[in-house]
Amino acid sequence: RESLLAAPNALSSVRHVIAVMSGKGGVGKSLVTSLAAVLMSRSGFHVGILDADVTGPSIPKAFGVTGEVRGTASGAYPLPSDGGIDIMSINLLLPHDTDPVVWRGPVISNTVKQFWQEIIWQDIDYLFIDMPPGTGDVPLTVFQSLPVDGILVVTSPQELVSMIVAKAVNMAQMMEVPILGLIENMAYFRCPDCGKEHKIFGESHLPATAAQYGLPVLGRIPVDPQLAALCDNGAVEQFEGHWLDEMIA
Amino acid sequence: RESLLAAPNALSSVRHVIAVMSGKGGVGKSLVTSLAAVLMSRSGFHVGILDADVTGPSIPKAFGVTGEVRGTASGAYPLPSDGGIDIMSINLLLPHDTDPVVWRGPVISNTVKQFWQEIIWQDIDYLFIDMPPGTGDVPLTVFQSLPVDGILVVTSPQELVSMIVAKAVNMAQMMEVPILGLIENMAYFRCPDCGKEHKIFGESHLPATAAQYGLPVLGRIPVDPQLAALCDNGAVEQFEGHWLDEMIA
Ligand SMILES: Nc1ncnc2c1ncn2[C@@H]1O[C@H](COP(=O)(O)OP(=O)(O)O)[C@@H](O)[C@H]1O
Ligand SMILES: Nc1ncnc2c1ncn2[C@@H]1O[C@H](COP(=O)(O)OP(=O)(O)O)[C@@H](O)[C@H]1O
Ligand SMILES: [Zn+2]
Repeated sequence: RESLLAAPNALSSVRHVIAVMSGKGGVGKSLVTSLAAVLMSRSGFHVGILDADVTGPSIPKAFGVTGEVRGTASGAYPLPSDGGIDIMSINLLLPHDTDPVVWRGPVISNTVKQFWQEIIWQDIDYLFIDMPPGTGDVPLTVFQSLPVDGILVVTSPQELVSMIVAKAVNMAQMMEVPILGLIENMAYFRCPDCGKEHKIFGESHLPATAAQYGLPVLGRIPVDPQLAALCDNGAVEQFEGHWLDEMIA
Repeated sequence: RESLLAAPNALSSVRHVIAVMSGKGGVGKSLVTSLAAVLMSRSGFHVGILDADVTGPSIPKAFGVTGEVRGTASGAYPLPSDGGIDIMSINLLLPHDTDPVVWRGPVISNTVKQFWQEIIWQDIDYLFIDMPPGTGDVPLTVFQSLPVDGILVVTSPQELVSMIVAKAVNMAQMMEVPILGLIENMAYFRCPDCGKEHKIFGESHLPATAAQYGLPVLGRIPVDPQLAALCDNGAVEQFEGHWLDEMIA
């Protein structure tokens, strides 16, 4: 594994690299990446996000980050959010409204490798990687080229969580990277009128699977229309919710 | 297109073939296929389901159909559900708990072609095809080999519906098959305690997109834990809900 690792930019300094992965697209992995980054930033750390996910609404969109990436001979700089989170995203390189399907696997993994080698990540305590979804070749290649310190796995109650966690554990073991924990998104819905919580996708099978592998469940996030609206409006840094407080502790 | 169409089994008689497609996996396309089949069956038609989707919980599971597919020299027969819906599914050929990822695109499309050519579909008024998810090569190949009379597109409020409908319309036009309409799944959640409906994934952009292409929205289905439970327990034929009544009319 060592020989495939790409070196960071000479001017970069990154202390911890945390990869956020999922079993398949659409479970809210990008959202969880954004929330984790915002929470760590609020705790006083300098945070970066390397967005390797071309599918679905993007990290730059959630943070309201637009603009051109400026480069020099020694590298290029990420774009900062209002709250000071440094962001580099494949989505910042895509022309407006391009169908992301044109980005094939090898192009994605090469671009991600470049984001590590060419981008100058200055004084970053925690760099979150919004991984390409799933447990196939593309995320595998990313794990082989970037020095990841820990993995967060995002699941949803709609999927076969035993198979997904098994595959994630397999991949993590192969790459010799510890899984820090599991986060269940869309775990429930809290009715704003009567305050009752409803498990809209049924009972979670995550606790049993987590126990089987000795992994902690770091949080359960509800389906929250306000959260979705903040992301649509580039205002994820304003989110309020205590679902992930344990993870940060 | 004509030259690629596979001939049905000599003993088959199928009056209408309806393909149910989606822009990506996980939006509930298989669920909608099951519901549409059950509703048409309740209306008195003889219905079949050709399950071409290896991802996620399967059609046989939702109908509680298990068992071996029996064949003769002239072909093989689908398995009937309790309510008399004839089912053939890739999932009936998979060994228990096989990771569906081992089924590559060409293997899936060849199997689906065989389901049309080898399976004896007797006296079927409506054959629903639970399409491989998305608008890529695999569903394209299926559309090229099976004579589809109409298409239903399933969407969810979480996705970029304008792009998805555009791609579906493109594919349908290329194949010269009419899109019968759009169905929005997970459109809202009805709180069982206070009865209020909540758009848990935010406002739907479907009406505007549907109008743009002159396509009817045939139904909006809520996230319903009871519905999910019925499917988990092989009891989808017992579902109650009027969300798709207009579609059947
Ligand atoms: N907890 C949630 N509440 C409301 N909307 C959500 C939630 N999680 C995800 N979404 C929405 O679902 C869609 C998919 O989420 P995303 O984070 O892009 O998933 P992934 O990265 O796994 O593909 C987005 O439109 C997002 O706003
Ligand atoms: N309206 C709904 N209410 C509750 N659960 C749903 C609903 N639609 C889909 N699901 C659940 O979501 C998962 C994915 O649905 P599925 O029909 O397999 O999607 P697709 O065929 O698009 O991949 C299944 O576990 C299913 O039971
Ligand atoms: Zn309520």
